[in-house]
Amino acid sequence: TIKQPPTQPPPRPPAEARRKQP
Amino acid sequence: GPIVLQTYRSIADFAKSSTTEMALQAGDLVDVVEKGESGWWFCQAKNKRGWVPASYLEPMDGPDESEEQEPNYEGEPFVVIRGYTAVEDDEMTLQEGEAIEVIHKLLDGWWVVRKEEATGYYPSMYLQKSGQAQ
Repeated sequence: TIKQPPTQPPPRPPAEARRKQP
Repeated sequence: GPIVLQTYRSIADFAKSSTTEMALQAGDLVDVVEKGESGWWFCQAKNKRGWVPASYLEPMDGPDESEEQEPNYEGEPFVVIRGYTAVEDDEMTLQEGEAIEVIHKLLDGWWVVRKEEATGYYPSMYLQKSGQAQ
């Protein structure tokens, strides 16, 4: 059985990911 | 038959803040076991497993744009099931019970929502489709 996911929202995308967005 | 898991590469360091999460270093390779709509993905590596933010991962086989939905500017009605106060300028502050429209469901779990004239990002895990029992 897979554990329940965290109850907090995930962090916003890191700067590395934001740079890739058009 | 065997389940083939997709391999992703971490694009940044991630420090875990709960026991069910898995810490990452940039460049780590993980296999994704389950992709949650909340933006948390359950992953396994050589000798560890846990939840990881989807936005910290990039697919090894090029971008999987097919998974990302297009924006729906008509909007899909949702209800806020948990309030959240914006931390960054592009986020929305909403209270429990407010009705909003989702216009873009992003894989990272931060959805673009619209309330009257305002739009911004909101955690998908705090939203529920209108008309559904909690």
